[in-house]
Amino acid sequence: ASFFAKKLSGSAQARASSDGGAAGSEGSSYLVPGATVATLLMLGALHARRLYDDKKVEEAREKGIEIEFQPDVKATFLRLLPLRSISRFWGFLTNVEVPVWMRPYLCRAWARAFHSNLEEAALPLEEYSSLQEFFVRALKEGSRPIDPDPKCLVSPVDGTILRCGELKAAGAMIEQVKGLSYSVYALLGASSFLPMVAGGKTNEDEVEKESVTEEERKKSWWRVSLASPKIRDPVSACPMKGLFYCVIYLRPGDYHRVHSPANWNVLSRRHFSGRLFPLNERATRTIRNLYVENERVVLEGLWQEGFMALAAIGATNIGSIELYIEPELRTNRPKKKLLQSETPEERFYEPEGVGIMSKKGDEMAVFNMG
Amino acid sequence: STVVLIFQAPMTESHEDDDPSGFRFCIKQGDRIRVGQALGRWKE
Repeated sequence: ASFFAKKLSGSAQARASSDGGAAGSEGSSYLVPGATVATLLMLGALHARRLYDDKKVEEAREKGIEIEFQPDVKATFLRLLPLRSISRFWGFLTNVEVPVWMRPYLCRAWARAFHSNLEEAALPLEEYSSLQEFFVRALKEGSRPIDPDPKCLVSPVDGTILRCGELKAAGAMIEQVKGLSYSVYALLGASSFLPMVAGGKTNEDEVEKESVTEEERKKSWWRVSLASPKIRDPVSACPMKGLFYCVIYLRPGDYHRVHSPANWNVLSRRHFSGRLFPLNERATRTIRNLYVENERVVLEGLWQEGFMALAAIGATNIGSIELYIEPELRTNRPKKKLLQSETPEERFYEPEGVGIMSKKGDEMAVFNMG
Repeated sequence: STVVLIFQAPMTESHEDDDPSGFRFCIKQGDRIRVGQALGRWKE
């Protein structure tokens, strides 16, 4: 892009000097269309690459091949890159105000490259002053009807289901890809009040022997988990029966606001200032512990059936997470220390034990570019 | 970006797979989903 821009700027300057310098300011005016063309070319190339990758993955799935973990050199190389700085620079670029005439072209190019539905955008395209503003756009009223069934849990985001199921194994592990899993404790934090039972009882029958009724369990899991958080051994402990998970991946073209999956009380927030690896399919199968290494915000609380936690995980291009329930929270900040502490920054919402009430379908957070 | 949701939900009382009383996901791996669509349901 810079090469293309330089070429255009060079030719414009040459033209300006041949005109006797009278039109010297015209040189800079060529930079904008040059950068736009370069951006469109880049988006086109990305689109072609994505179509090719999708086709390959689709072919593999049709053959019944499940994606496996395969560490590669690129993944190792990624660890050496200043991904946080790259992410922040990308955020700066996408926040640059774009001329009004160019806005529809930019939005359409983005939509075409990443399959966004422009008809759902709440505002005319000319009103999105930057790519970032378009990216976090609200949708037209009624675009996302919320399932009214009181006995259902709704999706908090638009995306693709990567994994879903019940947590059963000791240590409460979620599979990243075939052959590689991560612990829910590593994802949510060691101080999480995830309802677990001690002793590594992996057999469901053994758990049933505890003779704990549903009602008793709902009341007691606070005690189980809060009584001795330091003594509890997350690796040998087992999740209580009825603990489920769902992993949803948001593509760059998806609607990027996070809504409440149910009526719930958000009791705490944990911010892990980790890395900012990409989170695409390739990264998932090549970077170990991707979800527990990346920067993320975890909200924990209670809903009518017990425990609920929502982890929003950032990536290189979409690095920062903004919470509507805590607007002052800042993520994707420059690192001050060379060695970042593993300890997350934690906050408990007031009033104690009640927290912040969020209704099913309410907007809770948004992923920002950079 | 990715969102991981972890939650407690009612379990089936019996061990029958077709018992509708407990929580059941309405989606499967690879499905596209939108805000507000049901991830899963249960009956009492």
